[in-house]
Amino acid sequence: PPWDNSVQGVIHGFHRVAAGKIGMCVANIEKRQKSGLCYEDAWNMTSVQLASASESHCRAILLSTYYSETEKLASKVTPALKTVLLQLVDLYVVYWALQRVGDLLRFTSISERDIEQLQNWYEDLLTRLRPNAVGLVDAFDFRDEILHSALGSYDGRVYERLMEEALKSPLNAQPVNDSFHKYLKPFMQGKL
Amino acid sequence: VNPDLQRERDKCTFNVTELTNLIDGGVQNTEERKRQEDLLLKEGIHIEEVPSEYLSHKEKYELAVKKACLLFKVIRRMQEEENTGMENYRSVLGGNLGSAILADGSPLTLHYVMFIPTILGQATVEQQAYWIGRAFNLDIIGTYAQTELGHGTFIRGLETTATYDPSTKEFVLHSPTLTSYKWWPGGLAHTANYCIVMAQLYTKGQCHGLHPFIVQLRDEETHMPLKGIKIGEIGVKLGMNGTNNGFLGFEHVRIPRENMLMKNSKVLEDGTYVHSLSSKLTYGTMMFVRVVLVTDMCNYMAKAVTIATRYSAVRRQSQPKPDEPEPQILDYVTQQHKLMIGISTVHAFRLSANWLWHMYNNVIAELDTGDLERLPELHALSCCLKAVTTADAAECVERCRLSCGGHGYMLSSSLPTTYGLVTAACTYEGENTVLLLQTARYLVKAWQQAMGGNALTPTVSYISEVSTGRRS
Repeated sequence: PPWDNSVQGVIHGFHRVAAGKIGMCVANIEKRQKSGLCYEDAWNMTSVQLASASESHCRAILLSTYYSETEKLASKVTPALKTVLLQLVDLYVVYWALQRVGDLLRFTSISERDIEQLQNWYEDLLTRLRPNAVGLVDAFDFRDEILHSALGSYDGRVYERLMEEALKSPLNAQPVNDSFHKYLKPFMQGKL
Repeated sequence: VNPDLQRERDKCTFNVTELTNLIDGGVQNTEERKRQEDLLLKEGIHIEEVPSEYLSHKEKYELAVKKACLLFKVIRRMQEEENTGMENYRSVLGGNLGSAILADGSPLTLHYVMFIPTILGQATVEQQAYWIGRAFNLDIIGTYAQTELGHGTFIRGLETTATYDPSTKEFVLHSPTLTSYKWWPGGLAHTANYCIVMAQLYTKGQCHGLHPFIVQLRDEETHMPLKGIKIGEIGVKLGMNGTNNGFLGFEHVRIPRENMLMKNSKVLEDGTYVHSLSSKLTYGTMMFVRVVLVTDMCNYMAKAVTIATRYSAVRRQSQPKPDEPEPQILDYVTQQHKLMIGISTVHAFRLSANWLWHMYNNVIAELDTGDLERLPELHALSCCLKAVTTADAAECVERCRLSCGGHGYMLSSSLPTTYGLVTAACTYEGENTVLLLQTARYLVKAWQQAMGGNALTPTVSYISEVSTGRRS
């Protein structure tokens, strides 16, 4: 079928990729069996493709579940939040389309022009989401004690916290570590 | 608050609290979560005089045990005061709080995530009556041992044997080789005194495959290992060094017949073996754990992308326009490319985990009516979802760490520890490649069914639609 450069079209494309890969695996296993391999050896020889088919199957499920579950949620939230949630879904679907563009070229009728459009769409989504990036992670609502990170604290005092943590090192408890007298000084004086 | 970060918050176009409530599953859940956090963090269990990163391996374990016991004391008090149940344990322990208080893993996690759920899922009512109360009260501490030194995901290859002796009505557990030693279970080395052991059942000279047995490891008073039990720590790891992973070998250890969990399969006193409904039933615990795993991946990724995004709003770098100040690194599209997908992946996994959880509960409900039709589909789904989500999560956390430059390499950033927790999930509860191949078995069968014109279960129905050219 003609390629449809929409979220649903990409999800359908991932279903085609998964079905196509599974079909190729079955064909390769059968071909290897006809050439005299037993089923187990034919399976093993095809296992790289089989693992890839499973990953594509799972990817298709993740995309379609994320899309359908968000569609359900979208009707229950304010328009401002709905816009951001749908942008996140679009970003996820378009990101994976670009990550798996080889598979889409192999099993669907996607064209170079469609891919170019996807790339522009993706970069446009990044720009749209940029103002909400911090708001989106604040919404995960991790307290500083749970985040436990000098880089990620709510107040953003990164450099002060990095220094505070550094000073907790037991090595900073004394200005001259014992190893100077034990090892370094004798070494420097050629007595070690 | 850092002015750059404040400016980011000022320009946000949606209501952050509304999204928090959505993520938590409602305003009440947010309030309950915050209340639990307040309650537990007020105890100060998470506060360390010296950061635990500077402790020895032994000290890390001792600190983890101390924290875990203090944590359970508080949880038990919460239970008594509020009359809550198991859910309370899981929501506190499995979620962010547990990993915040026990950053490097807890030696008691498996007691709640595996030992109790397995008893609930695979013990008879009488057995549950005997064990569950003691487990909930922490009168006993349990763990779960399936993986061996020489075998893991391929569970039919496990070598530990449980041979029924009808003359004494006992099972004799034995580790025939070094490779048959149980290896990895958290809490096994020095913490647990009981263990659910998965062993190949032999009765009347015949092998009936893998079955669960409850075995006492240590004396309940002295905590000394019992006769015939060889037990210890497996050594320091890439991460999770608080979990007390151990090894366990048996030298002809006898346990009473009643210690085989017999909800599904049974061994009668004379040694007669009674089949279970389906060999897939023993997967119950594993599927439950995999569903929990996908949710855990969301939490770890959410933490990592929170750290990296806030840092990226504060950090300034380079001067693309000569007459302007250094921009925030979050203004670089390459940085947005590294982080935004992490934010949307958290939501994708959270919704998928909820969806899988509902499907798991529906299938388990159907199981109780004897309808096993969707069990293979659920098993295949839990395998590939566990493999893909853990791999994606590990990649996402590593990308967040790298997006923070050198400071992401500091343990005080919390990103390396988070990576250690996440990447471990790629190999426990089923090694990812083996799981993908298990799903492939189901997909090949589904393909052949579709070619035969048969109806397919919902998650693979696209195969027949695509092969007949219809839209999914």
